[in-house]
Amino acid sequence: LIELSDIHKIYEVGADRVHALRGVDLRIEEGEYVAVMGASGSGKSTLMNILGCLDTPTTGSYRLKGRLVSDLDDDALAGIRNREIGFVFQTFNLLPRSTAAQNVELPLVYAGRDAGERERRAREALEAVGLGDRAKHRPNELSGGQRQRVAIARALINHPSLLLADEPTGNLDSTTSEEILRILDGLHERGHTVLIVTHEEDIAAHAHRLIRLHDGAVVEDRTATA
Amino acid sequence: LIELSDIHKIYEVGADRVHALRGVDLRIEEGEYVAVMGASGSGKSTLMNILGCLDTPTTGSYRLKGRLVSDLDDDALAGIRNREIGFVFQTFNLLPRSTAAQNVELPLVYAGRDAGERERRAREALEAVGLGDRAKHRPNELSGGQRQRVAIARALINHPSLLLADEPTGNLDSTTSEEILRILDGLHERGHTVLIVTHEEDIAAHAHRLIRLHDGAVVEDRTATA
Ligand SMILES: Nc1ncnc2c1ncn2[C@@H]1O[C@H](COP(=O)(O)OP(=O)(O)OP(=O)(O)O)[C@@H](O)[C@H]1O
Ligand SMILES: Nc1ncnc2c1ncn2[C@@H]1O[C@H](COP(=O)(O)OP(=O)(O)OP(=O)(O)O)[C@@H](O)[C@H]1O
Ligand SMILES: [Mg+2]
Ligand SMILES: [Mg+2]
Repeated sequence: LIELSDIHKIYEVGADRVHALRGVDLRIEEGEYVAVMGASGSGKSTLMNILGCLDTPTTGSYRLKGRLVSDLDDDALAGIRNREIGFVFQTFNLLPRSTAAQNVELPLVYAGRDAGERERRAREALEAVGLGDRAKHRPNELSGGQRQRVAIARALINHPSLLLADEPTGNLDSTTSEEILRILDGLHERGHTVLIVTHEEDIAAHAHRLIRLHDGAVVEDRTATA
Repeated sequence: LIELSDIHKIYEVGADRVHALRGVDLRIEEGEYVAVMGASGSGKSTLMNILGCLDTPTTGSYRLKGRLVSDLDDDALAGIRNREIGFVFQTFNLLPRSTAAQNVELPLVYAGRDAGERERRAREALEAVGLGDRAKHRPNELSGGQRQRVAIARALINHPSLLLADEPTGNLDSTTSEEILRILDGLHERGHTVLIVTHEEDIAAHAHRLIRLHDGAVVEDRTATA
């Protein structure tokens, strides 16, 4: 499904250069459940943004289902982002003037579904993350963990074949985290590919494979044997 | 230091009413180290915002050092917020067009310190959280955990007598979290009062007292015996 080859990402900040990813090679098959760990600043979100087609590498290639992502035009990229990939951002990225329900149904708007179907599916998605009674709240009328769950519901609503979750439980208590992980486990059991960035070992334990980054390089890549 | 008496907070959202805090009574002495835990949406941030004089209760009273906060005028409140209280927000609340160093020195600007002192202290504060080499980056040029650490450095720079930290390690790996906790422990050892909202038991274990919220009410309030 995913093939990264010698990926480098270099940011320029004034006269500084930050080498955020240094030669990352990665192969991820369809249906894998992968945890990505590493210190703050080690390049995890940068990697996720490239995988999610939200950013481009400085050098190196990214093949998604065999097709070179850099060859795709804007329409094809947008199509992939909306239909194939679900992204839970580390900083949520909700629309501040829209309600929770409006935020969650956004991917369905892009998919051209009609209003009745969108409302029904948005309501189900919010109920699945325990926010059925918060549908009409705007982000600033929600707690931190509730905003995080709206971001999760939005990422899941299109049943994406690839889910990229960047620290989806960072603001959640353990009970709520477990509910979210059950959803991710279920997604994986139905054949979807799940990548989750996390700082917590017991969350990483749900995945089948662990990739660890350090200073922009992959220093560990092991598959659970059991 | 802190005395909350029968605090209620009710938000109105359209026709709905959310009873976020339901009759909270709390006494916190100077120099205490308190962890606040509870499920997502249980009222922790609402409680912190009231303690930090960023929001007012719907009913009930808040005495800070014996003075009724509702009696203070805007200038007095602003003075307390800038000089006495350090606040690490759950969503960081950094100025997007300012650099990390400019964000960190903001409390010193309000305190009227001159530019030379502000730059020196901002640099030291950033080095203390491991971001000495990120001073000129803006928030969107920082990782999630780096933004969180800028927010922490900004809250600490005035050596506040009361530090309110709302989930300060939610985006940090365990090594970086420990560094931050050592800073908070050190602050406490020097006599400051520290309140930290956290979802993680081993972070709460650093504190001397644990307050647990459930649906806006205090359901547990125990002091460690040792
Ligand atoms: N401005 C607001 N308007 C309406 N409701 C609000 C507002 N802010 C918070 N709420 C609601 O009040 C309740 C408590 O919110 P609060 O942010 O204090 O929770 P929390 O314990 O900090 O949760 P988390 O662990 O998810 O950060 C939530 O159910 C939330 O939906
Ligand atoms: N737009 C940018 N411009 C400049 N530097 C950047 C930019 N985005 C990220 N960086 C830098 O690249 C490095 C990697 O950032 P990244 O966000 O991938 O880290 P991360 O592993 O997700 O960290 P965290 O666990 O704190 O979220 C960091 O050192 C950061 O300062
Ligand atoms: Mg990140
Ligand atoms: Mg909160």
